[in-house]
Amino acid sequence: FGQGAQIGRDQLEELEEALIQADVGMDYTVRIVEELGQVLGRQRAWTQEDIRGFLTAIIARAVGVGGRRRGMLSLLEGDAGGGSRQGKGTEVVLVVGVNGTGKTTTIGKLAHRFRKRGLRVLLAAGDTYRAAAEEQLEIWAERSGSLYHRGSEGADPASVVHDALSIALSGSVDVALVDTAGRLHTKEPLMRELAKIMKVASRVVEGAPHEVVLVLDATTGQNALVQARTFLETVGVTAVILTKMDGTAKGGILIPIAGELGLPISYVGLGEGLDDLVPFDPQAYAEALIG
Amino acid sequence: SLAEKLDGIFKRLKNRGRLTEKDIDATLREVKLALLEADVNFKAVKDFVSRIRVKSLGEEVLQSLTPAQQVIKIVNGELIQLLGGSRADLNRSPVPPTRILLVGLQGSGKTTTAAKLALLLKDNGQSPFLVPADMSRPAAVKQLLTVAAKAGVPAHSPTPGSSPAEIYRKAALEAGRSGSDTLIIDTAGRLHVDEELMDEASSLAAMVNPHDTLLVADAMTGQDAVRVAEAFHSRISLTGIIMTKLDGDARGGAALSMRSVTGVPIKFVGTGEALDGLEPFHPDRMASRILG
Ligand SMILES: Nc1nc2c(ncn2[C@@H]2O[C@H](COP(=O)(O)OP(=O)(O)OP(=O)(O)O)[C@@H](O)[C@H]2O)c(=O)[nH]1
Ligand SMILES: Nc1nc2c(ncn2[C@@H]2O[C@H](COP(=O)(O)OP(=O)(O)OP(=O)(O)O)[C@@H](O)[C@H]2O)c(=O)[nH]1
Ligand SMILES: [Mg+2]
Ligand SMILES: [Mg+2]
Repeated sequence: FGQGAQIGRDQLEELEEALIQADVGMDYTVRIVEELGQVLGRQRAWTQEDIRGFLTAIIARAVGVGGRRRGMLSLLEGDAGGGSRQGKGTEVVLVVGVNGTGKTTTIGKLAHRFRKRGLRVLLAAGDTYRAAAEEQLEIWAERSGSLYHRGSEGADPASVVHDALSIALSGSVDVALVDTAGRLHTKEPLMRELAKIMKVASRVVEGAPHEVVLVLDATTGQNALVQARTFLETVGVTAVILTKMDGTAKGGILIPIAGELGLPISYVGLGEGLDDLVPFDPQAYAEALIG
Repeated sequence: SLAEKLDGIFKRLKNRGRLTEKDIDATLREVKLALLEADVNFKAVKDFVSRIRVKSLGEEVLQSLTPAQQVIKIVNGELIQLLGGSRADLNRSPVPPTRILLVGLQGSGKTTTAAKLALLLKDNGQSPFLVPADMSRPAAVKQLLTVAAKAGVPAHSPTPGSSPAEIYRKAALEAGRSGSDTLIIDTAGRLHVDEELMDEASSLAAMVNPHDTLLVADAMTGQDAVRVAEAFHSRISLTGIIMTKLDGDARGGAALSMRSVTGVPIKFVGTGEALDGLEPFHPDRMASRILG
């Protein structure tokens, strides 16, 4: 470190430790600390506040590398340059991820957000496998004032999605949120099933699915990067939602995910209720991460 | 793999004659990286490395023709010991019913595990009874009743609007009448930092007085695992951990962190979504998985 930099070896170790404990991982922790070193290396005495400011800026930029929201999600949040999709038929949002990350609950929250904008929403019960998955989604449809479609007993997920999207088109639904069963990315037949669901969707609605949202759990460690890589490779992911950030996990894994995969992070889940979803804010994220 | 990395390091060092302390530190850095990559908690890694450092500076390593193998042997042995050398079984009450309480973060696999555990006990000749005490998650009760039916195990049907304590009391009576010898209570997922819900869990545990209070934890949990385990253990006195979703490729370092920090043994592992996906915990298998 350059002369006059107010950051000693101990402080550097503390910083490394904080980033590792936030699940940033060794690789990106080293990159961040090196970048900070370069910034501080100029001949000047920095205050603690300066160092914090630089670090927050580095982290905010690192996690925002994939951009934020696009398409309908960007439209929903009224992002600058979000464009307009209304009146262009049904937007299809497919929600995917490993078991228990919060997909079904997040769909309820997203539906609520779309509904608040006066849009017609349909929830498609694409999880035909797990016990009471359809009933769980139906309750979220009721809570958010959304239409709901489920298949008959033991129906194939692809056929449920086919029927749901056909209904959405004929019913002038603005957004169709498609729930899928949790699946470990290591299970090839399940990943193939997902690809099949996507193919069927594209046959019913042109360009569907317009968004493939990967739901990740903030308490997950390095495996979240493997999940993101695999889902991106096999089905293509267009946005990430990180849930359970109301716990003590800091979600540092978003930094390697953004850096390596260039994925936009659209929302963060902060609880179990309808309103517990906020648009992702890199600055707020960075400040919370360094604590 | 770690073995290959250590081999590479030692091969480079061999040409310089006898191994030094500095050489061993280079290999310990690789061990540290491997454990962090496996999601073992940072502090747990520090403690672990200092423990094996002493052993790695012994003559068996320094004089060995295959020092990499010696270090791996030390690391593996230490991991197995820390993960819980001996088998940890469920506690059984001499006077039925045995009571098992499942707690944990949202989505960790409690409801599924409750049914798996019931099936395991049933196949073992016991007569378990499932208690759905989660009244907050949409369709949680239906989920448990569905998997209970699948497991062929009786379950209590709670009255809408009742509290977990009320549900338990009624269920215990019902189970007693039906001659069940084990009560398995599924609870709502909760954050360890949610005061109200942690109080609720604590009072439920006080009332149930379980023979086993098991933390159901996701194998892919990262650095936060320690905080979660410590919080649950200090509020609700755990007797065991069940690590779920080990059928994935998460290294499972959280197992080491939780066990070494709380001293609570890992009793079972979840190895799939189906009801037969529950196995007893094997420290040696977990050790080699963590090392990658
Ligand atoms: N605290 C907290 N809990 C959440 C959040 N999002 C979801 N949950 C909870 O996490 C648990 C799992 O949520 P689900 O929506 O069932 O997750 P899922 O991904 O659909 O699960 P599977 O379909 O079984 O794979 C539930 O108890 C939710 O209430 C969040 O942002 N914060
Ligand atoms: N692959 C795999 N999936 C599992 C395992 N255990 C549970 N699951 C899945 O994980 C998801 C969450 O399981 P639940 O039983 O609903 O979890 P929970 O802890 O009861 O969730 P909450 O009640 O919301 O806190 C479901 O999709 C389960 O099928 C396991 O060992 N392997
Ligand atoms: Mg779901
Ligand atoms: Mg549950």
